[in-house]
Amino acid sequence: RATLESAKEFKKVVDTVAQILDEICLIANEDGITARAMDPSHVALVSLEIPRLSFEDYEIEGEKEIGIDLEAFKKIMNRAKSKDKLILELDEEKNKLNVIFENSGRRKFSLALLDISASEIKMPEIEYPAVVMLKGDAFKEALKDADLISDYVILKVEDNKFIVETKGELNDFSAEFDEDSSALISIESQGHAKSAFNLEYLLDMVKGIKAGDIVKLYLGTDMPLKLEYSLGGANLTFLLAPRIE
Amino acid sequence: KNKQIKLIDFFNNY
Repeated sequence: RATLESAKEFKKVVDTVAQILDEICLIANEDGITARAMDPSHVALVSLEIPRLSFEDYEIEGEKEIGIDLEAFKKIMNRAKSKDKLILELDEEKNKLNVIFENSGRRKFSLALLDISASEIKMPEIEYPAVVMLKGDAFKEALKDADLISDYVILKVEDNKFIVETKGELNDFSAEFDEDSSALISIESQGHAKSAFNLEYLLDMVKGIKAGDIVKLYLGTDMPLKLEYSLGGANLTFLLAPRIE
Repeated sequence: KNKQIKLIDFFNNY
């Protein structure tokens, strides 16, 4: 049984993860809740971690695997109101996850669990030549700009600048973040990095980002992008395979 | 034109 202070914040986490995955197996134990899965086309990986400290209350015995249909979970979470607390309660007898919104009253959905097991995928230990910390909304806006021009985007680090650019058949777009840019928090690089990525996936991954959030991007040349940010007490990490010429 | 790579290709390499 786990209680989160803001159901509305957690809704953004579920919304974002549901953009990429159809189902997920949550692992709940003493440390909190984690989950990791690849999308059906094996292009993207999502890793979710909600530390025990993010919960207002958290009770567990042993370790539980909770298989969830994300489309159904998302629909339920969309019913969260701004002051609702969220209680997630595993009913092992009925094989259901109770999703409870608590405010002036108490609304309870019982979500049927899926018979899936947690994926064995580990996050690969990749060494990245460039790490960029950036205001999340600035990154999201640059991706939306690029989306007007093409279906892919190039993320580049060169000369202490982070660049988002794309070329369409007729039109081009580029956004530059250098040390003078207030959106850039930090940039560390050993040489250049340049990789191209599918924009649809990237836009799905940044869906939950709002003003004030900070994203951390790990980049290389023709290497998967690692993207990290925190949302509603959850740490989200994404890996996205590049497009290569 | 560029081609979408799958993550598995990288998992095998790393």
